[in-house]
Amino acid sequence: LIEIEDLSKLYQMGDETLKALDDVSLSVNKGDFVAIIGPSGSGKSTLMNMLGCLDVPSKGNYWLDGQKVNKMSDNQLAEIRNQKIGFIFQGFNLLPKLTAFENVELPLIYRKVPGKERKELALASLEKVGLADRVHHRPIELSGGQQQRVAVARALVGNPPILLADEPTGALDTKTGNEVLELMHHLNEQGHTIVLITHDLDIAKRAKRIIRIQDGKLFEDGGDFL
Amino acid sequence: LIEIEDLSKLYQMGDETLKALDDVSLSVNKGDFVAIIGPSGSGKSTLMNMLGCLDVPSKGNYWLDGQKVNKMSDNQLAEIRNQKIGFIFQGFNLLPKLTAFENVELPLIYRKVPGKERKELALASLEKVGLADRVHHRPIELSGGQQQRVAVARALVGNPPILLADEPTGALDTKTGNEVLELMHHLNEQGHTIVLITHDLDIAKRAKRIIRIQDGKLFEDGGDFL
Ligand SMILES: Nc1ncnc2c1ncn2[C@@H]1O[C@H](COP(=O)(O)OP(=O)(O)OP(=O)(O)O)[C@@H](O)[C@H]1O
Ligand SMILES: Nc1ncnc2c1ncn2[C@@H]1O[C@H](COP(=O)(O)OP(=O)(O)OP(=O)(O)O)[C@@H](O)[C@H]1O
Ligand SMILES: [Mg+2]
Ligand SMILES: [Mg+2]
Repeated sequence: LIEIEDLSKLYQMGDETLKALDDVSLSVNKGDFVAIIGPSGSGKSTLMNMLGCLDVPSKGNYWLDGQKVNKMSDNQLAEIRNQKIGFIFQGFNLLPKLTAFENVELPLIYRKVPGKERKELALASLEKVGLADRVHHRPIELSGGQQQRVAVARALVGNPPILLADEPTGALDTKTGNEVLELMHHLNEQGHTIVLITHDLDIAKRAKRIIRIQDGKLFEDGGDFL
Repeated sequence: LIEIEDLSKLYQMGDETLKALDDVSLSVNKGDFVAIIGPSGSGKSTLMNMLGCLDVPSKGNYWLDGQKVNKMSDNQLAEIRNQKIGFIFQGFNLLPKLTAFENVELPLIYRKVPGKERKELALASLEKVGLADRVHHRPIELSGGQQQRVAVARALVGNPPILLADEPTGALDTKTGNEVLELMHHLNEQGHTIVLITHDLDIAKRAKRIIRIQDGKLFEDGGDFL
């Protein structure tokens, strides 16, 4: 399903070159549940941006569902993102002027799902994350953890085949966090593919595979790290 | 040092009234290290906004260092915030157009600290959080955890008598998180007063007192919650 080969991402800062990802190769099969764990600044979010076709690599190859991504147009990439991938961003990325309901409804509008069905799916998704009573709140009228839960509801509303989640429980207490992880497990049991980024080993252990990342390099072994 | 009496904060949402804080009373002495722990949406950040004079209560009294806060003008409140309180916000609140260095320097500019001394203090503070090599990066050129560490460095740069920290290690891996907590311990040993908000019991246990919050109400006992 996902195949990356010798992929690097470099950032130019003045006369310095920073290597956020350094020749990484990774393959993820359909139905996999992969955790990526590593320290702050190790390249986790940068890798997610590559997997999610949100940013372009400096070098290397990427095949998604058998199609070569680096050769696609912006429109084709937008189509793939919209149809195949649900995102939970580390910074939530909610639209500030929209309510919780409108934020969750948004991916369904892009998919041209009719109004009545959109409303049912969006409300059901907000209910699953315990926010049925905050539907009309805008992001600034929600707590940090509630905003994160809206972001989770938005990612899950379209039942995406691939879910990319960047620290999806970072702003949640243990109990609420576990409820979110349960939703992800449930999605994986239904055959969806999940890539979960975290710096918390207890969370990473819930996945089927654990990949370590350090200074932009990937290690997939039982490793002493764990 | 901090004395709150029967303080409530209400939000009006259409025809509904939401009680974020419900008749809370709390006193914090100089040199205290208090943790406030509670589930998502329980009122932790709202309480911090009250303690930090960032928002006004709907009812109740608040004395800071013997002075009644509800009777102060905006200028007086800004002066108190600037001289007495360092903030670490849950959403970091970094200024996007400024570099890491400029963000950390900002509180010292408000205090009219001369340029040369500002530069030394800001660089030292960034070094303490492990970001000496990211000084000229703007927030979007930093990882989530690095942004949080800039927010910590900014709060500590002026050596504030009171530190209000809202989930200061939420975006950090265990090792980096512990380094931040060590900095706070060190500040507390020097006599500074710390109020630390968290939903993680392991972190709350590092404080001298633990206060639980649930649906806007405070409980300070050994309690079954812990
Ligand atoms: N501006 C607002 N308008 C309406 N309701 C609000 C507003 N700000 C906060 N709330 C509500 O007040 C309650 C308390 O929010 P607060 O941000 O204090 O929670 P918290 O304990 O910090 O949660 P978290 O751990 O998720 O950050 C929440 O239920 C939230 O929905
Ligand atoms: N736009 C950019 N310009 C320059 N450097 C960048 C940029 N974006 C990220 N970086 C750097 O790339 C490295 C990897 O960042 P990334 O956001 O992938 O880390 P991360 O593993 O997600 O960390 P965290 O756990 O703190 O979120 C960091 O050292 C960061 O400073
Ligand atoms: Mg990240
Ligand atoms: Mg909060």
